[in-house]
Amino acid sequence: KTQQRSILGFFAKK
Amino acid sequence: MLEARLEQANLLKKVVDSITNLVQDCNFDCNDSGIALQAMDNSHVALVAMMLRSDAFSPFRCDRNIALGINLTSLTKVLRCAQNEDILTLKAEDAPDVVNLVFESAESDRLSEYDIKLMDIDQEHLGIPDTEYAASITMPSAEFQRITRDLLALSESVSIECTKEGVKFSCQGDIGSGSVTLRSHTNVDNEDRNVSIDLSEPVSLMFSLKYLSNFCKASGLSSRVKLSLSNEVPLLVEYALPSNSFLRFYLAPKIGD
Repeated sequence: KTQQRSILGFFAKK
Repeated sequence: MLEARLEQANLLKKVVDSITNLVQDCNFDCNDSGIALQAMDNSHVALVAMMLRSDAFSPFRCDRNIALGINLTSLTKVLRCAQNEDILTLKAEDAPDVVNLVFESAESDRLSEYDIKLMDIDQEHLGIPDTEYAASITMPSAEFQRITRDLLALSESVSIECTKEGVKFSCQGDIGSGSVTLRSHTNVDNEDRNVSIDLSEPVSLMFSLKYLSNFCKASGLSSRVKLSLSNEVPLLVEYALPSNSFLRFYLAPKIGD
């Protein structure tokens, strides 16, 4: 089972 | 104030068409280096980053930072009023309520002028780390579009595996499974057809085909596309634009629980 990750988990808010 | 003249309205038309399915409202950040845009889709799965450098315009003038908050549906409506070959000039004051678009035909004396009301968009900017990707694949954009479309007919997700053997796009769906493998390839007649694979370590990642197929709307902007991958980080899909400008899409992977 795979889950779609959020881009926010990789790129931090500035 | 901003004044930016593009030789062909087509470039901006295509850029906006390429991102309008992912992003509804966004800021076009203008400064002396050019016009940039960064926006996430509503689900926060993908990120669009565009840069139109000042060199892509002639002339380009923007003496301070101006954020143009634009609804892309509105922009699309106005850009449809431009012929592809028209010269397009964007203009805005320093603290603008509207952005002004002028379309000029190079062949006739027609001059069209439109204003789009601007919005206040509180957009968060994400810091995109400089990444040394484990694998980069440069290939014809039409080929990537075709692979994406073909596999989307079978499945929601694609696995992209890059090894020294080549790059394999594969999917599994209800009706069965499919895969397309590409190897490095040099076409002596047409270098646009080349496939080049630059690999420092093997990569295997899974992505949503729906998003990839949205990114492929940018295929008309460039004959080539570059995919950059590292394990467990977002995929970068990049279309090069004139004057070192670019349209980049980042897509978060699907990862096993």
